[in-house]
Amino acid sequence: STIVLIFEAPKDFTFNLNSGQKIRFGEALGSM
Amino acid sequence: LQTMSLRAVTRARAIRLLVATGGGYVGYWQYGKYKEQKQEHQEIEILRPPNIANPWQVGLYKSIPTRLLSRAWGRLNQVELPTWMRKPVYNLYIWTFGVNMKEAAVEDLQHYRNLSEFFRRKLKPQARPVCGSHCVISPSDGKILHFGRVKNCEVEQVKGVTYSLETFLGPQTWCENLEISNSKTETFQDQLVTKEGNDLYHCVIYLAPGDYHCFHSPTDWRVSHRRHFPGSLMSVNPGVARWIKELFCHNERVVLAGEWIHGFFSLTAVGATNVGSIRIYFDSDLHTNSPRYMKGSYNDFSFVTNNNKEGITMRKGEHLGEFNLG
Repeated sequence: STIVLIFEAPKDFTFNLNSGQKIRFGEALGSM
Repeated sequence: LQTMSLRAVTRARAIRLLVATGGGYVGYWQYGKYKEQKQEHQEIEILRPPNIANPWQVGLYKSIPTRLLSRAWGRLNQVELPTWMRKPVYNLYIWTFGVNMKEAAVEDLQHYRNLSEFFRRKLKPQARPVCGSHCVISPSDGKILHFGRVKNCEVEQVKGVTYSLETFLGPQTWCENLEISNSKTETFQDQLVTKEGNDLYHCVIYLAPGDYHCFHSPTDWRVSHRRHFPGSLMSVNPGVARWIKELFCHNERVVLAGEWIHGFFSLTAVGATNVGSIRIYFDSDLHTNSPRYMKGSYNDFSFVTNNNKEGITMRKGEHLGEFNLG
């Protein structure tokens, strides 16, 4: 199963992620 | 004699030193060569176009009755296991998929009557602290397949393999509840962006069989609309996501759309062969992986009613839904 998030955000929004990394519920995805 | 032995010792030391430095140099040189080759290989991997399935291969895969198989699998896993069978069955699952039972709210395996119950096990409250300093958090455990800005109305399921944003979310007939523009000159992507200076972003999280399969609200937002797309139930593992273009548009999915502080926000749960059912806790009307729904259609439900103009308010980290076997 998969979860896809699609959202609008200001242009300075950045993801704190790397492709392929493991993530757990509650950990940061990104911020301005 | 004494002079000769001293000479021999000196010579032996020199040889050892030579061998050590020479060996070191050869090792270093080999390591450099190995690193160079690895880098070259990685660059080739990046440049190489992904091996996409032909339309007939996709058609053949889609012709497999995955929905029927999924429902049969679900039924099988709802059968109550005798107490003596529970530990070995669940231990096999734990061992195969690397489940961490120390995080489970109930660690006692005998407690779970069947594999379906075990699959939707809850976590201990302290197992997943919710990050307070970032505005968007991960709604589930899993693996990040891809993330970034949405470009040209196309979203990437993995690097280089795209799907259409419009096919994935469906037509914007639901946008009357949201402050979304409906100008015919704008692209579908532009219509979703409600505020000037904003952009559209996406993130794909893959949940492996051993992962915690409940999902939570990724931010503070208001859910105004649900759209259920009955569809195929092909595997969504990263290998298949790399192979089948538009995989997420073929598969059964539930789109929750609404608004957050910066405008449009949506969360979509995409089903898979073994995990075909999606449950949203506040939506009792939703029935996924059901034979009564035809592939290719979609069913809408609005949470914005006369009594509830706001929709469903969700707080960051709040329980939102779960995936189920079958």
